[in-house]
Amino acid sequence: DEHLKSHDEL
Amino acid sequence: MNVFRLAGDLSHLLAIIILLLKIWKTRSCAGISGRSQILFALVYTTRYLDLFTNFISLYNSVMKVFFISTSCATIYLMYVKFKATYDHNHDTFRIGFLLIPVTILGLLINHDFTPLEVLWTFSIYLESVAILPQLFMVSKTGDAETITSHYLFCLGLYRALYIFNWIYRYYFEGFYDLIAIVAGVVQTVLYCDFFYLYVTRVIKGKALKLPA
Repeated sequence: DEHLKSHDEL
Repeated sequence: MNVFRLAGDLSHLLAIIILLLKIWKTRSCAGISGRSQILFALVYTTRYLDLFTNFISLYNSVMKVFFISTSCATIYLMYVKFKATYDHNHDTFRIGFLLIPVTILGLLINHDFTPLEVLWTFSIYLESVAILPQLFMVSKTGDAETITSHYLFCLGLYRALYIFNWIYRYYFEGFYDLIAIVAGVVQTVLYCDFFYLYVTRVIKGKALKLPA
């Protein structure tokens, strides 16, 4: 899922 | 990880350290909004639940644990240890006005209707407005201690730096997350008035007093 990439941010 | 994100994270870290040092050294939480601090604790606990389900990096996990634990520590200092110094008469912003719309928005506009994803989205929306009780308190009293204004500046700067991180990621990774970007822009815009006062007054060595 593309949006999950933003979940590595704080 | 790019330089903007790292700078943003460090600015965020510095903001929290400044806040804790201010409370600890002065033995007082005067001028700090307990309501904003409660909202921030809610932001970190709802966003970082993936700490238990998804390992990203040691850096990521350590920062998450730091943000959750320091936000709980701040609440402890404000509501237990230095309770007598908490300025609750000026901390009157109704947080229901933020929590209710943010909950509805999180349920309606999200990437995935799953518990973790809805909570992540809720935390992103809530973070964008969590500073409002604090800004309301500053406007109500008409001033802020210099150390409090440094805290607010670092906290505001952190999301502004994240915007540059998102621009970078869009150009170099072709990646963007509209929910994070829109909320991050709203969050940064809310600080603009404060940034102006900070640059024009605090940096020149004057106290942060609002124009009458």
